[in-house]
Amino acid sequence: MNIFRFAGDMTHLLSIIVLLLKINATKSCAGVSLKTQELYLLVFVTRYLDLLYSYISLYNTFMKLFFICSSGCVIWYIREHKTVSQTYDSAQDTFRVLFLACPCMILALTVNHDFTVTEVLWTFSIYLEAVAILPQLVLLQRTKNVDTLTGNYVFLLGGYRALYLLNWIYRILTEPGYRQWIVWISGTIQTAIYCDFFYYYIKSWRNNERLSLPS
Amino acid sequence: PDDAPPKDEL
Repeated sequence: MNIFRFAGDMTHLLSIIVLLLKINATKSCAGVSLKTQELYLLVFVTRYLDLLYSYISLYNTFMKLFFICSSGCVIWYIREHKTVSQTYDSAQDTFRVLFLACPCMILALTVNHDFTVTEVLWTFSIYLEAVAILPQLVLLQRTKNVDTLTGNYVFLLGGYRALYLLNWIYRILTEPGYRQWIVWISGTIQTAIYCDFFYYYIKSWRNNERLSLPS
Repeated sequence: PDDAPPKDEL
């Protein structure tokens, strides 16, 4: 594992901790998209099915379990927690997730490395992760004055993707024969989706203003 | 397509 991969994973971990802290400390999930969180849970469950039959390292196993449990925990807060659930604004969080999940499944059934259940589901999770942030970005755009922690959460998630790009470049340069086109192309699209957000996040930070995305 | 990719990343 190289430093970019590790930094990427830690940024991902930190983004989730920031999100959980925000929800727990403010007892509010204002500005957080339940749709995106549900898509992430679907991404993690379909990708980490290999927990049941293959072992890479204790590190990987721990991180996989953490990602599954933490997204389940966020969903539980938004749907079930007595006070937090009251702050969820379902009228704003209206993205049609089937418009994301169905094309990803069709693409996974068509473009994959092996036509087996686990390989297709793994490929589906790669495609779906690339677009799972969209309901969250749409919700931020509808929210005037995004709260700082929610903004930081999305910024860290985007940062994690950018670090993974560096990780792949490093691996291409150092590991002969290493290639994974499906992951690279999806990951590049995923990172590109954040460009616009990064621009406004950095601008608001430099001007010391609350983040708000133009609609 | 080509060989299955490594699944050592998260």
